[in-house]
Amino acid sequence: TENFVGHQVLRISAADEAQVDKVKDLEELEDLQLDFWRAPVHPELPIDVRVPFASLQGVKVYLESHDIDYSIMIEDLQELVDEEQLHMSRRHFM
Amino acid sequence: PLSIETFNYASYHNLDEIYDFMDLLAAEKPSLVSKIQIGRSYEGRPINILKFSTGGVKRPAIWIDTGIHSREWVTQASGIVFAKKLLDGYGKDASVTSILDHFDIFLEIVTNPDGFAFTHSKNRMWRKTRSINSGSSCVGVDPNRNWDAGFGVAGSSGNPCSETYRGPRANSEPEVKAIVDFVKSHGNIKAFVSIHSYSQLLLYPFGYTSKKAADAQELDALAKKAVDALSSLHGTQYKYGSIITTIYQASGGTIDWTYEQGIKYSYTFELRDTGRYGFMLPASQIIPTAEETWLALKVIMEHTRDHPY
Repeated sequence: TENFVGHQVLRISAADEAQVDKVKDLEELEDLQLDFWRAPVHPELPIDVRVPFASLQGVKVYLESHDIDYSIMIEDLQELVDEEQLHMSRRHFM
Repeated sequence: PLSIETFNYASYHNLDEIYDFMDLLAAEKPSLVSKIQIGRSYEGRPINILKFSTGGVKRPAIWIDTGIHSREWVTQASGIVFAKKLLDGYGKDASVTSILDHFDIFLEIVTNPDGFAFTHSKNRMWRKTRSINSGSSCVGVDPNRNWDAGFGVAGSSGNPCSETYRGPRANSEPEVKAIVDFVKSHGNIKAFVSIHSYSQLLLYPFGYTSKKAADAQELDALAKKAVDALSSLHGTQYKYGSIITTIYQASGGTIDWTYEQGIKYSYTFELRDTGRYGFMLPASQIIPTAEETWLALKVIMEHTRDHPY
């Protein structure tokens, strides 16, 4: 089963089209294993991306080096997955 | 023993539990609800829909589907609540009763069963189907890029490893083909609502082209009415508009195809939230999300009832 320990979901706010394109460049790098929950489209729309732990440092450095604003939407995805599983299993025994 | 009353609507469920729920529902009121298998998924799972009908032959109909993107769990969970509301509402809720006295309603709760099973067994983040792509190690096709509407133009990917991979050809996915065949054989569907998450949007055609839909003005006005009804319950704010102007160009999409089949009232919802939990929406938000969405769905169904075409 896929494990999401350390995976974070970042919310990226691109200031302009050029920054959107910079994020799109990231999308092309398949090794990063990025999973765009909300695709990079245009500056008015937020970009949400799940970043595996191994890619986190590189992605954050890349965004910061291009002055692209981001925040952390989900600190550790596995925690939410575990919580969800616990809720479902608890429901089994209600 | 599990029953319609003891079923926990405020929790997420796996595929077997949802299919059991559908059987419970059909057994509860066979005069109103029946389960129809419209096909088999790539991995051989039955593709089941619920039919709510109070009689008549080939009556005009309304179609609602949830879960075409398997990781969007709040949609399948909302579909379960909608089914219960239809079961309970007939004979009690004037609006539901009036709609069902004139229309059949088809509800497909798990539109991507293979993907949904995979989110429970192997990868909670799985979105696509589970079909094998020859020549690639990557699995699955985006079932919302696989329809024969602008198939292959900008707005989908030709890369099997992409989350928006369109597939080798239109309707290549049995999960999509099953609906296409059903819609074509039925021939009298008047409204088609495909429910996704997240972003809190109500969208209408087109996604693959900037060409305006012929009924854009009516669809926009109806979307506003539906969104206002939705917001009235918990204050949840939605945006609305055509797919291409509101989010992005997306080709091969479900409601572009249904609209081009002549189904005027074709809409896509993107349910809660706008980006706190995203696809991991806590189960505590299932009921409020489903309740508010139901108000919007009723507006669309009532409008369809009152504006025959």
